[in-house]
Parts: sequence; C-alpha cells; structure tokens
Amino acid sequence: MNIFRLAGDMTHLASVLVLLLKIHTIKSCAGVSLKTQELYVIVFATRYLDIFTSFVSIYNSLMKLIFLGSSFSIVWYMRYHKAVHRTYDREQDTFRHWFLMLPCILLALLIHEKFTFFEVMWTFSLYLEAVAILPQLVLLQRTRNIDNLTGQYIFLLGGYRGFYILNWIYRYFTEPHYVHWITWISGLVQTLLYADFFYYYFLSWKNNKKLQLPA
Amino acid sequence: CVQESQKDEL
Repeated sequence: MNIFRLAGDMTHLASVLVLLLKIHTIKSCAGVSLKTQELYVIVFATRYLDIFTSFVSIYNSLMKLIFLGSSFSIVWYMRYHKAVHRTYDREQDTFRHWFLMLPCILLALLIHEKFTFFEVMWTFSLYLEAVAILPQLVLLQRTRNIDNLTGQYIFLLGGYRGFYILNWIYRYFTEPHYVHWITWISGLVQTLLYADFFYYYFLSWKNNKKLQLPA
Repeated sequence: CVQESQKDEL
C-alpha cells in the first residue's frame, strides 16, 4: 500500500464520517441525495461480493465492512428515521436510478476483463460508482443553499477519487503489469464529474464566502 | 498477477 492509496481511503472514510455526523448528531439530511446513497449501497454490495471468499488483508476486509455498513445505515436513516426523514428534500431529489443503472449494466456486459458473474458485477460496480454522484450534484444545483457539512462531504468524496488516480499512477510506475484500463477510465470519468463542484468550492474558500452554485 | 492486483483496492 502506498501513501496515495492510504490518503484516498482515509478521505473516503472521512467523507462517510462527516455524512454520518450530520445525520446522526444534527438529525438532518438536508441537501443529501437519497438516490446517490442508494446507488452507493448497490455499488458496494456488487463490488464486495467476494468479501467472504477472497482475503487480501485485515485492513481491506475491515474497510469493506465499514463502507457496506455505513452506506446501508445512511440509507436506513434517510428512509426510516422520522426526524431525519423529515429533513429530506424529496421533491428536489428526483433522479431515476434506472437511468444510471441500465447503461452501467449493459456496459458491464459488453466491456469487462472476464465474462464471469463476479467479474461482470465487479465491473458494473466500477461504472456505477463513476456516475453515482450525479443525483447528488443535481440536487445541489437545485437547492443551491449548501451547508458546510454537505459541502465537506462532497469535497472529501472528490478528494478520495483524486488520491486514487495518484495511486494508480504510482503503481503503474512501481509495479510490473499494473495496467487496468476499465478501472482507470471509469475512475477518471468519476473524478471529472467533481471538477465543476471543486471549482466553486475553492472559489468560495478563497473568498471566504458560503458555497453557492450558479443556477 | 494481472487479474488480482486491482482487487486489492477498495
């Protein structure tokens, strides 16, 4: 494990903790897209199908359990916890799951490294993760008033993707045969989706102003 | 192994 990979995992973990903090202690999910969170549940559930069959390290297994557990609990809170559910922007969060999932299923069936059940599901999870943030970004555009925790959540999530790209570059130059086009391209697409958000995040940070996206 | 190296990421 290199420093970029570790930094990526830690920012990912931090993003989840920030979101749980907002939901658990402030009892609010205002500005958070349930559609995106449900897509993340599907992403982790399809990617970590091998959690009981292949062992890499205690660290890996533990992180997999954390990401599965936290994404399930965030969705549970937003759907079933009365106080949290009341703060959910249901009317604004209208993105259709299938609109994103169907192309990813088709793409995974067409473009994969091996045509096996686990491999296609794993590839599907990569494609879906790349676009899972879209409902969240659309919701931000619509509500426009973004509180600090929601802004930090998306910033950390984008940071996680950025560090993973550095990790891939590092591994490409240090490990023989480390070439994974599917992972890289879907990872790059995912990171580019954050570019616009990052631009306005830094702008508001530089001017010391509240984050606001243009209409 | 080419196939396995990407599965050690999260």
